[in-house]
Amino acid sequence: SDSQTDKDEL
Amino acid sequence: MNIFRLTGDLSHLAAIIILLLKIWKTRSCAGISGKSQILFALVFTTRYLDLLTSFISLYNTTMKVIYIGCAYATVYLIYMKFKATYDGNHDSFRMEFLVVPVGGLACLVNHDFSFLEILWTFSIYLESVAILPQLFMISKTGEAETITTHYLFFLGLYRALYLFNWIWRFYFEGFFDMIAIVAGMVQTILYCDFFYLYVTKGQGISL
Repeated sequence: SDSQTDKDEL
Repeated sequence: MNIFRLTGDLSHLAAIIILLLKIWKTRSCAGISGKSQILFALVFTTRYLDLLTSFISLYNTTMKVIYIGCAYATVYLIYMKFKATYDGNHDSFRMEFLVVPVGGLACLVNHDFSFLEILWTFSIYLESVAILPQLFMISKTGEAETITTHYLFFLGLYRALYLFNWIWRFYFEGFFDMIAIVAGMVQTILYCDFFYLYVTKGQGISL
């Protein structure tokens, strides 16, 4: 993935 | 999860707890910008709405709930419980000067034009500048107590550690999120002046 947001990060 | 991400989260947690304890123990929120704290509560609320839609991990959920809970507890202490000690006259930064442009930018520059995604983007942009009312207040009063500077140090350190986390993730996972990275850089840069004062003066800052 190049520019998907990561909802694991806070 | 890598060491930078974990220490970043813990640094963030330390900052939030330090501020809460400082206000609670001294029974005073003197020198603390209530507006920055309202903005952080707004940041967590808009970013962690996914608590209602998806489960990622126990760690993830726990930290999100703690961050949100502490943010609202801090706002409560400042505006309700210890209202008499709140220095509103010096907390004169206009929140709408941040919220409105950031809201517009979130609608224009995002990964996906959907409700949750725009709120997530809004929270990332807003977090990067949410400390400005606090820094503005310090520049107005010309001083900050030692414990307040510890709070700011850990809060600034957290996003700087996330920058290393993103470098790590780019090299080892090929992952990058331009919105988070650019906002994270802006956020960290805003603290640089403060970091310099914190390291050189160590104790409470007086300008």
